Amino acid sequence: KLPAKTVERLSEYRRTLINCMNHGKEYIYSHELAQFHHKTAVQVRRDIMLMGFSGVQRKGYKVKEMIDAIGRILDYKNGQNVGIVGIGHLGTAILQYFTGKRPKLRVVAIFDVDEKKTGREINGVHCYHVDTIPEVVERENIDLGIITVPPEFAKETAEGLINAGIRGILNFTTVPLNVPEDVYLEEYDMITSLEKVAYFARG
Amino acid sequence: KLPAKTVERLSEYRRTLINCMNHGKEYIYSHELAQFHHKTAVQVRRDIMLMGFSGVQRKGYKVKEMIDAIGRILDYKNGQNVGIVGIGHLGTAILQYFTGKRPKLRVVAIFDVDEKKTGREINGVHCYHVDTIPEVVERENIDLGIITVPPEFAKETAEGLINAGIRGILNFTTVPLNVPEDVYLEEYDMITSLEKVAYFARG
Ligand SMILES: NC(=O)c1ccc[n+]([C@@H]2O[C@H](COP(=O)([O-])OP(=O)(O)OC[C@H]3O[C@@H](n4cnc5c(N)ncnc54)[C@H](O)[C@@H]3O)[C@@H](O)[C@H]2O)c1
Ligand SMILES: NC(=O)c1ccc[n+]([C@@H]2O[C@H](COP(=O)([O-])OP(=O)(O)OC[C@H]3O[C@@H](n4cnc5c(N)ncnc54)[C@H](O)[C@@H]3O)[C@@H](O)[C@H]2O)c1
Repeated sequence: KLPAKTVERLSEYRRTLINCMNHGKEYIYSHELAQFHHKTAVQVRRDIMLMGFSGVQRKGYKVKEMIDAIGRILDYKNGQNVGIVGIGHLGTAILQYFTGKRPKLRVVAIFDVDEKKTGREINGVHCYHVDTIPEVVERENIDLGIITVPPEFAKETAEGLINAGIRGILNFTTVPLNVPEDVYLEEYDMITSLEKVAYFARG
Repeated sequence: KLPAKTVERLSEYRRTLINCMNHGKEYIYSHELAQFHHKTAVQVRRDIMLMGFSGVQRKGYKVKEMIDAIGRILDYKNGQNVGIVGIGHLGTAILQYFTGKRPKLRVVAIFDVDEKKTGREINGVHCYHVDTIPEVVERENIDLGIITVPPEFAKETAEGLINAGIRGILNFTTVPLNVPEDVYLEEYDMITSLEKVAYFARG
């Protein structure tokens, strides 16, 4: 397993490379990638070697090949299934944004308690009541869970997902969760992003 | 100015410490903070010295004092004003979540183009049409902008904010933005967070 920082960089490179591809840019030099990501040329070249490229390319690396190389490292070849719990403002934004973005990461089910949402399809994904998490996680082979419920339900939601067999959680509620050692937990709080902006924006 | 990684750690410590305070925990040891954040005791002790604490405390550091110490480093004492552009699913989630969380970071205005939203108060904050960004940014002394508009409007939104005088931007649209050297840009893409979960969750 690679270090988390390396996984992050590869993910970020891939986003940039997909952008390049969407804008018709077919080749990229390592120094361009380094500039985009404010990384040193040394770091980028090391990552490029990790991707399996060797030697300098005269007109740069083929963007499509680099995207595929990163995919071979980052993605699980059979793909992984994702469930989202809590389809409010944030959950809806994530569902709409993420759907279709990464072929190897599929949102296969979403969960809520609101009867106006459960039993319906939202953005083409079926919304189930949270009480069905045990059977739906098993039936749909859900590997990863995204938690976007109100803070007071964060812990019980995580427990429900873990008891159902989920081994990876992305928690947006900013409530600290205690998870077993064999569960990978990632959290994000926009406050930290904003505090960085606030700190560096002032003269 | 501190390095970005240090600012990030201080912000994350503060979130943990605020959580401690809300749960009645008044003292914390450096090794506890290290554990919470999966950092080495060495790193945490270095950060604690940076905060102005010296020497070991027998029953741990006073949580409230540490929160204040971080505030003296991270916050601008007069506070900074924040505007959010694009009050859809993501913008609304951020507005509701962030309001009141950090006394020195105040959302003073929000902007949209949707006539059902502009001219009204949402979560106690006045929603203006984006055409008024130049005058409202100046009148309300907005320092920082959060961009949560659809991707096709990301670039023009950033340009509008920068022309109006904003020097710090937090961009959630995942469209790459080119900003002048004196503008600080932070971006976030949940895909990178999810790809980390996906990578580390599988056996
Ligand atoms: N990490 C960040 O930067 C950040 C940013 C914004 C919001 N948030 C947090 O994200 C969460 C969602 O925010 P939001 O604005 O979308 O809230 P919201 O109130 O709009 O949505 C919450 C949704 O969860 C559902 N729900 C309620 N109880 C549930 C339960 N027990 N199980 C499953 N679903 C349940 C509700 O019916 C609703 O659909 C909150 O915890 C909020 O604090 C975090
Ligand atoms: N970074 C991430 O991880 C992440 C996650 C989710 C969504 N997103 C992105 O965030 C953005 C917002 O997503 P959403 O689900 O809230 O979308 P949305 O469609 O629900 O909301 C967009 C809002 O912007 C307003 N708007 C449209 N044109 C505008 C303009 N020119 N100026 C100002 N406001 C304008 C709309 O009226 C609406 O209120 C999108 O770009 C989406 O791709 C990013």
